[in-house]
Amino acid sequence: NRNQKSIKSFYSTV
Amino acid sequence: MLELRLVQGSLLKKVLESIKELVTDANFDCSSTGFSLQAMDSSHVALVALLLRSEGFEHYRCDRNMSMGMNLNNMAKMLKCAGNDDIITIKADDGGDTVTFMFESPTQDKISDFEMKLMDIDSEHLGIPEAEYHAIVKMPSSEFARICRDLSSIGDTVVISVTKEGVKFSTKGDIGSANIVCRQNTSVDKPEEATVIDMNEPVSLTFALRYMNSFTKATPLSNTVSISLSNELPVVVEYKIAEMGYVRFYLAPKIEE
Repeated sequence: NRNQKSIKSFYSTV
Repeated sequence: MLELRLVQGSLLKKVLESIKELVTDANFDCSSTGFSLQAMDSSHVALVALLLRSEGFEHYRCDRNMSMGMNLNNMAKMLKCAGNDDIITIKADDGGDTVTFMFESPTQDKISDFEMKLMDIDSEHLGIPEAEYHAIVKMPSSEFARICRDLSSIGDTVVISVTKEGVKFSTKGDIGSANIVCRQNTSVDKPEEATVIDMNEPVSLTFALRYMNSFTKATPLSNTVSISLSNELPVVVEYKIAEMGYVRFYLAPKIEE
């Protein structure tokens, strides 16, 4: 089973 | 004071149609570089980045950087009132709480202005560094839209795999499974009909088709789409906007826990 990641887990907030 | 005059007003209409399903409210940022937007969908799975460069406008005045919060559905409603051949001018005063869209018919015999209320939107801005991707696939945007639509009638997710054989789109669902392979074909008559695969390393990623289908609303903006893939990273689905900029959609992959 694959889980949907959040886009926020790949990039940092600026 | 902000005043942006876009001769090809239909571009702005198409941009709104391409992003309003994904994002409800967003801040449009205006600077000397251009008119831009970055926004995530409500589940924070996908992100859209829009850039319309200042050089692409016939007249571009932006006295100081401005961020204007807009409800995209309302903005789309207003832009739908512009004719496809109309010139669109976006106007706003510094510190004002409204934006005005002015539509001029090509023969200048009909001039409309629509004023829309702005809103305060708290939005997070993500820093997206330039990256080297394992593979970049460029293909006709209509073909990509067709593949996403076809596969979503079978399954909920798509596995996109790039090898030296080509790019494979696969899905599985209750009724069965499907695989669509597109090979590189650079010998077509028109360059926009070519599928070009630029691969450094094989890559395979799984994505929710619902989002991919939403991205394909941008198909009218460009004859071609480019899909940039790296293992374990969000995919970038880019539609170039002729001589002006781009709409890029970023989608986080589904990853085995």
